[in-house]
Amino acid sequence: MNIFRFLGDMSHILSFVILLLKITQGKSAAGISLRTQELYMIVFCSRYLDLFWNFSSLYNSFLKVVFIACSSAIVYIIRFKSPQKDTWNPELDNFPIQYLIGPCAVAGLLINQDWTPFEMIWAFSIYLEAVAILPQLFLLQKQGEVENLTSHYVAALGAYRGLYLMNWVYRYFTEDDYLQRIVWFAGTVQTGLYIDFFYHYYQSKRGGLSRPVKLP
Amino acid sequence: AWGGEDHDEL
Repeated sequence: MNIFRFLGDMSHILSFVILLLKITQGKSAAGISLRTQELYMIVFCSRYLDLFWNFSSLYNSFLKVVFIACSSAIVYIIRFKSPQKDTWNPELDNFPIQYLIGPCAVAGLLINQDWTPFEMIWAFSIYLEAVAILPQLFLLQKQGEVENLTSHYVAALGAYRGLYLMNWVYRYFTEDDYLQRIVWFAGTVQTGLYIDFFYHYYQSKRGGLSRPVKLP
Repeated sequence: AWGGEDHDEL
């Protein structure tokens, strides 16, 4: 464990807290992509199957359960719970996620670490996580303006993987046999997708005023 | 082993 990875996990937890607060207190899922939340639920439920046989640390096992529980709760609330379910707009949030899941599944089959069934599923989840934010970014693009809490949610989510990039650099230079090309590549792509958002987020927050984030 | 032993990150 290093500070980058710890801060990355905290940033990821923060993103869950912000989103759960927004949809439970704000009683609205407007501006939130259910598609992205469904993809995250698939990512965590597939990647953390090894909950049942890998116990690298209590910290890891605990957070795996938390991430599966939170992502499932978010999908449940937006899909089934009133009044949130009425604030979800299927016409707007209509990114064809099958075009993300399909290629990631093929990639997981073809490019993975040890050719065991779990490694294929693990690689699939890594690739899918890299592109899971796309429906959310497309939804924000359509709306042009980003609600304040949603902008903090996306920023925390982007920061989490950005901090993981630093964690991988740190581990590469401090550990001998550390090599995780799959997650390095996918994590770089994932963070790259946020760069445009971060630019507009910074511009809108720079003046200290909480001017709304505007996406062109 | 079912795999994933060296994935010690979340």
